[in-house]
Amino acid sequence: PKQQSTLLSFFSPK
Amino acid sequence: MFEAKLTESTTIKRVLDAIKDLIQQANFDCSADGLSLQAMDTPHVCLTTMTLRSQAFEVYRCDRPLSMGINLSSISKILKCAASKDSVKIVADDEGADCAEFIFENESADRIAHFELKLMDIDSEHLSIPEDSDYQAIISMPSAEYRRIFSDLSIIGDTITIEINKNTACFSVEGDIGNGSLNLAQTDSADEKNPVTINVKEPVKMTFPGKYLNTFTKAVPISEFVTLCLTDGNPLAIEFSLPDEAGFVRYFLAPKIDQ
Repeated sequence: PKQQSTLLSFFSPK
Repeated sequence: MFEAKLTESTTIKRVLDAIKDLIQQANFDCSADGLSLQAMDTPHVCLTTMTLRSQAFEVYRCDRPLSMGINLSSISKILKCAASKDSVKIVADDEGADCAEFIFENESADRIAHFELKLMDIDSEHLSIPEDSDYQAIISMPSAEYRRIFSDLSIIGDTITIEINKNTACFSVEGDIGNGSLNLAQTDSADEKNPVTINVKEPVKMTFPGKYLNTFTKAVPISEFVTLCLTDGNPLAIEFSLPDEAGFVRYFLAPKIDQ
């Protein structure tokens, strides 16, 4: 089964 | 002083409709270039960004940058009071204003409505979004086609896979009641009225939550076409552009990945 990822691992705070 | 006037309220109404189901509140950042916002939804699955460039406005003045913290539900309530052909003027003081003024004027300029919207202090962090134009696959389609595909498939289930190969995109869904798929080929002729274009550097296959893909259909009235940009393992970028480069609404959606 697939799990939903989050954007926190892709976009970093400026 | 910040002052911005749109000839018709339709533009901002449509933009708000496209974002208000995903984010409750956001800072509207005003600069000389225009009005923009970015905000993530609470589960951090989707980032929504919006820009209305200064050329979208009939009048645009922003003496110095300011940030207006706005509850999306509240601004939508106020904008419901504008008829679609009414002009909309937004006025705010750029020195720590605690409210923004909205003025709606009809075409014959004999009916003028004033509203004040309370602004909020919103502690939001800006995310740096990679300006990655090097996507593995880019597909552009009529936004009505986008609506049909994802409103149909998301009824069957929430696990939607997008697979793009040379000249063909396959959208498939797995759900409790069964599954389904739909193939969309690149249109042959450039003269086609509703073209689908597919640019593939490398074939890509990724899975996304259907609930969000369906929510993005709220942006369909903004634009005749929509662009989906995919790179394996990265967020899906979906863009609805306003006519005449007046601005855009973009969504970034985190993929579903193997456990």
